[in-house]
Amino acid sequence: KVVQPGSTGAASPVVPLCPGRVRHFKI
Amino acid sequence: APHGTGQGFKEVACDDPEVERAALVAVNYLNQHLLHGFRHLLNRIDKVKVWFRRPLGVVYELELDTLETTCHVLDPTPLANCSVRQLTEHAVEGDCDFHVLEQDGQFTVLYSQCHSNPDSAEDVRKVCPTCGLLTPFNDTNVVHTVKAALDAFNAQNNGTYFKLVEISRAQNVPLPVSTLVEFVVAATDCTAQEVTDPAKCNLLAEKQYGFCKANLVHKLGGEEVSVACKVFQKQPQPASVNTAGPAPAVDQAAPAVDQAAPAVDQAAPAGPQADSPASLVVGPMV
Repeated sequence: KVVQPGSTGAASPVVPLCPGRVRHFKI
Repeated sequence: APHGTGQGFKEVACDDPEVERAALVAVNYLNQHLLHGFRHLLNRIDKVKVWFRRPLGVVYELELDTLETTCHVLDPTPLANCSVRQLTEHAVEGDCDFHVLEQDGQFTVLYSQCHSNPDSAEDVRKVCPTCGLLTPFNDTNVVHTVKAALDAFNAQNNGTYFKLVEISRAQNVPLPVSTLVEFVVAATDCTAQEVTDPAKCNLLAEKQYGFCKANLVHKLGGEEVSVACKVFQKQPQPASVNTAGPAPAVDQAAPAVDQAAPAVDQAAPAGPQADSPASLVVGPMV
């Protein structure tokens, strides 16, 4: 079965809950 | 745990506002219990689990990344006004685990454990090839620089003789060949001009601390030392703190923080741990 790209109704990428934002810089 | 959830905890986003509130309470707690070194700021919430507590409340199990600031733990500057150490200064990071109870809108730290580590030398070199790296406090150059700086400060000070309390930070810099140090001093009952044996000088009952930064440049045929100290106003001594003996025992929830470099020959200073930072805000005198 051939499916056109974008027609599958795939959910948008899940945003990871963690880790949170870096406030200053990552070391 | 509530029935039917399986895990017994709730997964929430690390940047959830309630999680951030709990994290800030945790970092404030950390800073109020640090006995030496520099205060830390929250850099990132790494992980969080929210446990339901019976009969009331929730417990936030947090993993936090913190960064060292330029404010010493004895510096009454509000944390919001403290700058983060830059990578070029060989920044130190803290990794902390906290359990924070939230009940009726109140946050209470139940457990804490922190470790600190400096950034790798390779990472520092990447951003700044000529920057100095953190150096152990018993390094010959460091000890010499602190002594020269303290002597210079006391020589220009007609009043109280200040004694070394703690070396807080040290870097040997390759270009120009120099040594950078940051250290804490405290006022004694001796006068700077008349002191003969510093060992006989005692810290004042009402502690007066100073925070000094010094640089000693090694030159052909000599050396040049510069020092600047910020002396804080006298701090009333909490009755429960004993500065003459070893570091005071901390309660079960008090964090243990490893410093990036070992301190040598230092007494545990009386910290602001018994008071909130806000209660110690005073105008510094230089």
